[in-house]
Amino acid sequence: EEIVVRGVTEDLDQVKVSIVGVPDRPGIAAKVFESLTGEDICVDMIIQSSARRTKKSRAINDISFTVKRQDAEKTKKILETLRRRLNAKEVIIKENIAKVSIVGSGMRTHSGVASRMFSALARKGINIEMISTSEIKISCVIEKKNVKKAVEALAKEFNL
Amino acid sequence: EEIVVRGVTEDLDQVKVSIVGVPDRPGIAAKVFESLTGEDICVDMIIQSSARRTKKSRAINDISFTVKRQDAEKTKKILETLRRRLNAKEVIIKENIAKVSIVGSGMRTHSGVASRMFSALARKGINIEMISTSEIKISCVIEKKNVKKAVEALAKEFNL
Ligand SMILES: C[C@@H](O)[C@H](N)C(=O)O
Ligand SMILES: C[C@@H](O)[C@H](N)C(=O)O
Repeated sequence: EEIVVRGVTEDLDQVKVSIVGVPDRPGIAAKVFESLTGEDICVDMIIQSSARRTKKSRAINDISFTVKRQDAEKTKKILETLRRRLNAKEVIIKENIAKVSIVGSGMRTHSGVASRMFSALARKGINIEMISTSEIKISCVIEKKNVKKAVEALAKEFNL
Repeated sequence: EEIVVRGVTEDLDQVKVSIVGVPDRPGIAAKVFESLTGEDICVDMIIQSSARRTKKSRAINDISFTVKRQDAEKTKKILETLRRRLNAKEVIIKENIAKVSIVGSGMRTHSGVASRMFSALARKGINIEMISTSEIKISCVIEKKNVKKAVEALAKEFNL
């Protein structure tokens, strides 16, 4: 399939939420998202990377996701309750973020589109906080203050 | 947009790679993927969740991704070299994994498809190692031995 990069998009209506240090065992991700779905909260991207071990060799993980700004308060309350139940480390909400994405098709990561995107942001000194990829969209969460610079850099890199 | 779940897919040709404890500063993600793109390595999903702090309050992060099995050895060598250069903690390769995905459209996570997927896997006692979502695909990395059980559970949950 041909690699086509069609556009750059920005989303300023997301906040980043992480529940940190949850037990890495079956059923945890399910509990987190059932608690939100039940409350009609709009979750955009969900990202969970590989687990790690605590000093006592317990397997733990962090689950990060983004929700609409209007849902930040409610999400925080729900997750704080869950955090106590699961004995997780903490709940972090970061509001000053933006999601920038390259959209297109055939963008399997070996095509180099992802590394070009990361390099374009790096050259502007923009730190990448979260990454999520699919064939049609490669998204990076960055600080909100950098969004204009990021979109310009990406439009330039991909001739858009 | 209407939520449509069209199918369950499995990918047994992926291995999970993580470079753990890289400095969380601009340019690191770019370096990681430039080093792989340059070697023609086929990267499938890239996942990076939120950064954390070391005891000395240095910001670090882990970058996880999957590559084709045939590229595992080469990837390991490239990343080990990079790990030393970046003074990152470790490179972890896990081969006994499978990626299972729900594919469809309009699957923004608030639709509840993601939490139903996680719950279906949890009910079978299947641990979810990595999560990545998009409008058209929600993917979970699990242990390879669980793939048959996972696909059956998902097909049942979504009437496929
Ligand atoms: C951390 C969380 O994803 C857990 N591994 C689960 O399967 O639910
Ligand atoms: C960790 C890595 O993604 C880093 N934050 C970067 O921007 O490259």
